Amino acid sequence: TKEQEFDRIISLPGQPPVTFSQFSGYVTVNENHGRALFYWLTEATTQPEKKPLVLWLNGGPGCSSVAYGASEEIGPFRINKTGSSLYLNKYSWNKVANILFLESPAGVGFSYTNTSSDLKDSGDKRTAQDALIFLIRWMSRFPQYKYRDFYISGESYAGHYGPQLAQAIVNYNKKFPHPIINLKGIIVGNAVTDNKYDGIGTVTYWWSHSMISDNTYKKIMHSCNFTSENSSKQCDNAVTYAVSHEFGQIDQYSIYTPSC
Amino acid sequence: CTENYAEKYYNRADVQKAMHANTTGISYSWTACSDILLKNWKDSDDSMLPIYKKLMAAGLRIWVFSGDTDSVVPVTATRFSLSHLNLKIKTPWYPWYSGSQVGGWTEVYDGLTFATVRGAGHEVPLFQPRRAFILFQSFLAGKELPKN
Repeated sequence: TKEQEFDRIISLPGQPPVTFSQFSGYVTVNENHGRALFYWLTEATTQPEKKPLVLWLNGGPGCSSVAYGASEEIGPFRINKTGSSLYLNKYSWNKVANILFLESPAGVGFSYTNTSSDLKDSGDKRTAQDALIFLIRWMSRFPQYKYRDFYISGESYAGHYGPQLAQAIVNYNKKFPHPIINLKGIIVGNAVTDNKYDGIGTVTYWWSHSMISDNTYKKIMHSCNFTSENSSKQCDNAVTYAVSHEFGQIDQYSIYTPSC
Repeated sequence: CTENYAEKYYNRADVQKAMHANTTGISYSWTACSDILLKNWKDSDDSMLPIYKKLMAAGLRIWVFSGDTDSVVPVTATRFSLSHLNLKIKTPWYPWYSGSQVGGWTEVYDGLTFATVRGAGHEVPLFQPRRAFILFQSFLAGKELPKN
């Protein structure tokens, strides 16, 4: 389509030669509020027409798929220290699939809204709804991906985004005998799943990996109920003590890595 | 620390032009995470487990993996949560391999596959790119993770 060609990336500054096509741009998901989501499609390195489409969502909520998914994790390019050039990722997932990075919800990365209050009342439901509208409209721009095997992937708070978008697609698809979004599955990593059980499991991890003392473990398990939104003062104090006095200067996202 | 490199790169005008980004002139710089969204998040379901049940009933392929050095959403958190789905085990717990090394452990349930990734933090493909790639290939192929 003409729109598709408008979105084609000729070459990124500092980019090494590549064999795959890439596209990026905006899809409006709400005209009244002026919400538009930014995407970056890196097609498969070989036979993209025969490979599935995989959507990558980052977590947060509020973190960028372009920053993390594309540039640190599964995308074809890595950025050098000075931000002046790119180099190739040997294990890029676009060797086996067409990867669509989505900046979601509006307000993340290059995605934007013309209604500033959208930034203060965003949440799970609107995010899933906007992402569904994005997919439907994006496939009009890229009709070659209609009916293609489609998967959703992501990490962290995308443990919410991924299943919720999948559910929205499943419900949407019920209206059609042959739906254009051919959702086959989801894959999520280190995913936020259940507030209560995640909370208990997290503190257990801290204790079993010797990050906190027996005493602190007992205090947290005794004073935190892991369910209520308003935590107790005793619970907050116990967790704060663990973080401030027992964790040390570690990267909590990778406990054996020096902090940045 | 690599998000710092991204902050430099994606705020370059020539990069934004090449990507057809920021065409409306957003009033703030590109950032890896939005604090305002995080602080003001309005609705968040307490649990994804009911949705997982619906997705499994719809016949979707569902894989959940976990880098085992992450302490923010750690492997025990995910295992404890998934255990409350009370799923039937199809292939019992076993180590999967990446080359000649253990890539992690996995268990295949009826409707869901769980896998750990050894030595990976929160961003699994950043810390263990090869193991993450093998995991992704197996997921796409609908095959269990390699046993040797």
